[in-house]
Amino acid sequence: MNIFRLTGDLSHLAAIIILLLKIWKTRSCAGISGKSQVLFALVFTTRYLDLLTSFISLYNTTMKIIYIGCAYATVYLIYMKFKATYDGNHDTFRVEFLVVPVGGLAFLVNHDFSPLEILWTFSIYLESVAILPQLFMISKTGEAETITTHYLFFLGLYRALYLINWIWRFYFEGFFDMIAIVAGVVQTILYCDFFYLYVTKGESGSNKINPA
Amino acid sequence: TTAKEVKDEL
Repeated sequence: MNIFRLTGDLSHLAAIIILLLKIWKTRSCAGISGKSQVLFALVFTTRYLDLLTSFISLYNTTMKIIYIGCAYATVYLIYMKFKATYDGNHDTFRVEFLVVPVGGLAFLVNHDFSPLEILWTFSIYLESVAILPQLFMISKTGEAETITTHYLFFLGLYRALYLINWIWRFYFEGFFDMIAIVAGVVQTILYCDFFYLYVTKGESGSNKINPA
Repeated sequence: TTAKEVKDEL
C-alpha cells in the first residue's frame, strides 16, 4: 500500500458516499444516470467475487463490502425508492454498446482464461467506460448540480491517483498490470474534459454548464 | 514481472 493508492481509495469512497448522501438527503436522483450506477454495481460485483475465495486484508475486505453495499443502495434509491425523480428521458445512453464490446474484449485480452480472471478483466474494462452514460446525460441536460460535479471530480481523481500508484509500484516493486493500466488511462482521459470544466468553472460556483 | 497472482488492489 502506498499513499497514492490510499488517497485514491479514499477519493473513490468519498465519491460513492457523496452521491449516496446527495440522493438520500434531497430524496431525489434528478440529474443522476441510473445506468452508470447499474454499471458500477456490475463492476464491483464482477471484480469482488474474490471476497468469497481469498482474504487479502481487513482493509481490502471492508472496502469491497462498503463499495458493493453503497453501489446497490444507490441503484435501489434510483430505481425503487426515488423512482419518481429518475430522469429517464435524459438517461438514454445505449449501455449494450458498452457491455457487449467490453465483454468480448475480456474474453480476447486477459491474463488468464479462468472464470474469475475473465470476470475481473471484464470489470476493469467496464469501469473505464461506466461513467459515459452519466457524462452523456449531463451533456444532454446541459448542466449538472454542483454536488454532482464534486462526485465526478472525486471519481475521476481516484483512478488518476491509481495511475501514479502503478508508476510507484513499477518503480519500487517491479509490479505492473498492463490491463489495469491501459484501462485506467482510458478511464482518466474520459474525465479530462470534465476536469477542465470543473476547475475553470469552479470559481463561479453556479451550476456547471457543460458544452452541449 | 507481470500482474501479481493475488489481486491486492480494489
